[in-house]
Amino acid sequence: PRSTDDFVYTTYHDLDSIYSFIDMLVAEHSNLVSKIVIGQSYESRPLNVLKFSTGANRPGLWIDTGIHSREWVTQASGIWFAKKIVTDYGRDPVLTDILNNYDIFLEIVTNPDGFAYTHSSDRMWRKTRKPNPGSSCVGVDPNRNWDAGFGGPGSSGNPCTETYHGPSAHSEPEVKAIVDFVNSHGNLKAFVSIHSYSQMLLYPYGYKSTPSQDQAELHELSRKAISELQSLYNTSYRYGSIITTIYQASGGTIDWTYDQGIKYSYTFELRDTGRYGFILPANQIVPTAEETWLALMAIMEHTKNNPY
Amino acid sequence: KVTFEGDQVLRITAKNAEQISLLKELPEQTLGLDFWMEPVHESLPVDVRVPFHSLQAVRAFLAYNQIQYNVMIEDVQDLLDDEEREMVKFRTF
Repeated sequence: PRSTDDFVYTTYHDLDSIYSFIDMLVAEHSNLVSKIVIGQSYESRPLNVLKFSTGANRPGLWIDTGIHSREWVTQASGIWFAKKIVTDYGRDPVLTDILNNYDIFLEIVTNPDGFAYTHSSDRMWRKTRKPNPGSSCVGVDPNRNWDAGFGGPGSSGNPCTETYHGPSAHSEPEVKAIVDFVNSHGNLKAFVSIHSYSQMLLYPYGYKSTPSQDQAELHELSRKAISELQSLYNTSYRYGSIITTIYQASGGTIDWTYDQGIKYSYTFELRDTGRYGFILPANQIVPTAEETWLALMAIMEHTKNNPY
Repeated sequence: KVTFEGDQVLRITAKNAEQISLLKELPEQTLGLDFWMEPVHESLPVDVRVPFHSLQAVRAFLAYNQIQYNVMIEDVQDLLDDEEREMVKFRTF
């Protein structure tokens, strides 16, 4: 495609196509968007983060997609979000106000090695692609590798399982890069990590049953975000803390970000309702992205209106 | 390239905690099972991709234990072929 206007948002794309989309978007909107490389994956692919900013030294809002590589609707939604932001800035008053006060950081392919592998070798691959010493099984679950209840129940010590937590917290370069970015930025106010599927909006904690200290506010904001989401195509979501809504999961992303003081830490589990699972047809990409965007806007607007 | 001919995804509806426990005890690696939604609680569905060579054993296990299920995806590879065709179509375009 010659521009992001004729990029096809209604189909899935491979890694090279997504990387060229990112570069095109930055070239077209260099006054608003820049690309930050926060590190490299195990196989030395760049970890690209789009930064949307209208001023210096602003607090930030983080969104990532694709940490589990087979969850293709999430990376595809991330592409759509990026185009939505540049399209709506200056047009949508709520988004314009958000961007006049906050930066938005968007990492579309958070696990590029795994994503490339789903295209080249195994469409059902979920983890990273780093070999595990002493095992024939490859990869770590990047959503069990964070220093929040690391290695606890709800993650596995067996490298051959899908929820293997890895040899130590932040052992995966794809995770460590985000940890370093969060620590160096030091002023992120919301962190949203997007997965699929099962239609849930989740907040901390997953590794312990102790409610988070902001539970009431996080729950109420979830309710609001989910009703915004449902207003478009009537897609129904469950919401609540990870451990009460699904199961105990240790070493998870948003438990760590919440423990760093990022109050508005959420995980989405996007569509599907139980017909296609991870193989959601491409014609559902845009509806999924559109409805999710409404929930993201609710979270970002609430963050802006409730500075802390 | 790993292919999935004949693999099916079953959506299992456990009646109670006992059936959830039975599902948790399935020898995942021996059977090559890929839980897309893990057995957690009877209020949540369990989705599992079952390789063709394990289908009969898993179906027999579910029937023996009277665990309800329906076939969510008849043939995983068919869906993946559709997905691939779609991508190639647009790439050509």
